[in-house]
Amino acid sequence: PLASIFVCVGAAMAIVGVLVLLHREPLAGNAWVSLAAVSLAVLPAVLFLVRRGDRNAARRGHIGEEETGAQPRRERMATLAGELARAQDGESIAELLLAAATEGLEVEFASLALIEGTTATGLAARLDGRSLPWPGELQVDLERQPSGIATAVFEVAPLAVYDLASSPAGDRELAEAIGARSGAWAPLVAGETVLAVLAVATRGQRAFPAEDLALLQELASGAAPALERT
Amino acid sequence: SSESQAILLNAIPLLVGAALYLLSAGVLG
Repeated sequence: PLASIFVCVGAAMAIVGVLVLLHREPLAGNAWVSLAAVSLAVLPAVLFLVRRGDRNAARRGHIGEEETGAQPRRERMATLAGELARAQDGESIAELLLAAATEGLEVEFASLALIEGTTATGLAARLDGRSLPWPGELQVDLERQPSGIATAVFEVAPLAVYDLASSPAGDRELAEAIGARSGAWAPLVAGETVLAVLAVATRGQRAFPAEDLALLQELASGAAPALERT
Repeated sequence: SSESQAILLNAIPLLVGAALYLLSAGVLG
């Protein structure tokens, strides 16, 4: 019904316009007053077309911004892939990966734990931009201790926990040690084996949406071949 | 003259207005 206004008003104006053209007499006997009326009647169509042009321009500008925003991320991932390929040992791979994870996801804490059999051992951890000295002390028994790491290993999939305080014991201890409220994990997979688990955590409560988990998994997947090589 | 005024001030604006309305309808789909 709303769109029909445009068609009907347009057709009505065309009919009256043709009549004036044929009879060559001003509407209601006064050309100037009629011009004012016609101008008022045309205004909505002019506004509609002008506003629409503005919106299209704004949308094009927005898409342009998104594209330029995505470009650095792709470039960062490519740079990281190159650095990972040149890394000589597990520790340097972990450093690169954790720096990329804390920066890319804007989180305070990131860690990488190696999976050997049913045990996860901390390889590196980073808190507030600095490496933590105690990652080796972090040991998680994957079978006896339910945790985010164990779930990421057994499900071979990324996961997020909104409230670590209500999470299993293993995560609670870690959360208390670094004062974290929310966390996310992603496995580094080579073939069918989970080599390690990348974890991130925040001091504030944060729901890691699908795009955050996708980025975390992208980082983990990118580092897996380099870690397998070393 | 009143004839040319009618065409210039009424017929042409009416036809231009009609075209704008029909263009808007086309844009709306």
